[in-house]
Amino acid sequence: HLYKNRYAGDKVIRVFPKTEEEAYELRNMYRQLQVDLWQPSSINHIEKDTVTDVHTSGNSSHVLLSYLIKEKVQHRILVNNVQTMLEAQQVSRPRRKRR
Amino acid sequence: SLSKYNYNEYHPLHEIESWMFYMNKTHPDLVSLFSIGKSYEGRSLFVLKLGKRTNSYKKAVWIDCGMHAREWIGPAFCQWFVKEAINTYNTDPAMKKILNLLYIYVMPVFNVDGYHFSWNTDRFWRKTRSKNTRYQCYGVDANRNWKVHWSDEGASLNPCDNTYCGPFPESEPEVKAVAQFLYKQRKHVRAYMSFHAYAQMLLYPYSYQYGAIPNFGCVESAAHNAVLAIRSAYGIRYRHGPASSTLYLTSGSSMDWAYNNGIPYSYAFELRDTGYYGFLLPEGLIKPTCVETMLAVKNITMHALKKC
Repeated sequence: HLYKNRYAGDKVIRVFPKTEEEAYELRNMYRQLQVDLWQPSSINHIEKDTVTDVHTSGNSSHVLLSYLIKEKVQHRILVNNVQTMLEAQQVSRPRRKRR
Repeated sequence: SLSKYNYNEYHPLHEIESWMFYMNKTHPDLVSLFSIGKSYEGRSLFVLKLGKRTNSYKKAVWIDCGMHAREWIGPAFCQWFVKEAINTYNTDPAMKKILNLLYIYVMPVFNVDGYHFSWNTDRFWRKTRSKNTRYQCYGVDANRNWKVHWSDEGASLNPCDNTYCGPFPESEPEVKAVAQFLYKQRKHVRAYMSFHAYAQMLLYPYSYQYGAIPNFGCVESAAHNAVLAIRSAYGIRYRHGPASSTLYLTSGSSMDWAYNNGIPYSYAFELRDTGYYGFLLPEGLIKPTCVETMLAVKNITMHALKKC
């Protein structure tokens, strides 16, 4: 496995906080879950109407998705399994695969 | 031989370095290679200097890629740019003019330690790899570490954050080396361009405040033409404008530092995409991204030749 399978089950989720309260809750949740924020670069930039792309581990993504569904926060899963995507991209490199 | 080097794939650091040596060796009339210092982990910080050699005074343009380790499309673009510049010198009058009148400094991988780490350990590593003596967290955001409103808005003082600005400005040897080089060359350098991902934006100063820059007209006009050029290739739309209002407020950025040190055309590109793949932009999209970005860079470079 690439990167020793460390991204197995990881997801990238796009979240659209539509109110200041949602943005506030997201900031808190991201801090607690210690997520890897892709966009914006810092949790402090998350405000109402800021598109946030967040990379979460398998366990954290369960917690985050449960919250988003329960609170009806608009969101979309961009990458369902980061490890699978990395490996799929690796497979498309014939030269490296041969190595 | 690297004559069949594949520009449509991402390369690890050792391959990029071999490629730089090869370009230097095989194109002595247009390319020279030098190191401006060492990274935290002791790697050389290589820069390629492109341009027809002459005894007369020439202005210059600086291009850096890979300041943030996980943004792999950046180094891929820098390599593409060098390849295209050399290969089209004799066939493209615009490129001939650029390389005859200017030197172009290209630093394909700014954050060499971080880039290496992103290949071997953590694909999504962003920062440098310096060790903080008091915390267990590694690295500094190389684009928050410059001596320009350092540690102000949009930067973190927490060493574990991805936007950690470092213990002091230019604490990172990579930042210090480039700052020293650019400072020495500041009278020659007309344009600074730094390549990041992802958002599809072309940004110019200021990042640290909302006010307009004094030469807004020239810089905005060049940016406007550059994004039109990008769109002309595959229809991809880029937003453009001051970084503070187009993206968000940040401090200690290389673009602001370059501008405040006298480089009149200073830009940061946020390359493809807008999040469908994010940092995992497939290799199949390297070529279209580089083709359209090449048009923008040539456009800005031509602007930089004019008085503002």
